[in-house]
Amino acid sequence: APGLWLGRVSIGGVSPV
Amino acid sequence: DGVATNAVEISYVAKTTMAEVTPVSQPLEFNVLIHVDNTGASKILQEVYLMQAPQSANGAPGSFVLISDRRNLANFQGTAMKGRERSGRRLSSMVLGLNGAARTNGYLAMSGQFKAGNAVTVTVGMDSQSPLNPFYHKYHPDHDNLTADFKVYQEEAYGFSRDITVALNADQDGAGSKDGSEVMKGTYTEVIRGLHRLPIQVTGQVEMVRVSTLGVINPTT
Repeated sequence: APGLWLGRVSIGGVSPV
Repeated sequence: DGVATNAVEISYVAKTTMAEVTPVSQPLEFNVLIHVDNTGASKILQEVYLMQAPQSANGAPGSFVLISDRRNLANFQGTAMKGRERSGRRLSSMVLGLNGAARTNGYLAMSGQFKAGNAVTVTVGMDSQSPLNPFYHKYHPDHDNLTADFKVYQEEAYGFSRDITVALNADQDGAGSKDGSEVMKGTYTEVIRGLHRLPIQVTGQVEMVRVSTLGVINPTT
């Protein structure tokens, strides 16, 4: 839907390790 | 004669080919701002102000507007009072380090449709010379992008690029009445190139909340 979307991101994974 | 040379043989080299994402010990949280206009086109924003047009001659209050281009701010007034002054409300995103036209506009166009089961994507670059580059230090001789005599440009900070994807879950059913209309859940992915031999992949959950229904950004009046 049109409009402004504010997202809260929660990073839970990363690579490479 | 007091000169020591480095005689240590390098016997260990990190050889990871690990491209799979592994869990982090502590989640990292940040904001992302996406505007979807009336034609369905999406933009990722660095920051956006909620402003109001001046009241019309007959006294009717001005309409609310979303402004990401600071050059437009002077045409509008704030929506909240700070003491005796009107002030806009500002939302901001994680650092994008936009350059050129994207920086003055305050946004970058995204590909894809912002709807359940779809993904919107954008690639954001961070220049080696950007003042926002976290590897650049103006006063550190090893990271100031200058030769040891501070006279000539030499790239010392890493330039890198980020492929950002916000993929919205196909199934937006949930306990909340706003799920799927005003709240959209999905997966955030970022692939960072230029820092490591392998692209660094970052994933997490994202919950998008529709904080404004305005389908136009940066109107001139």
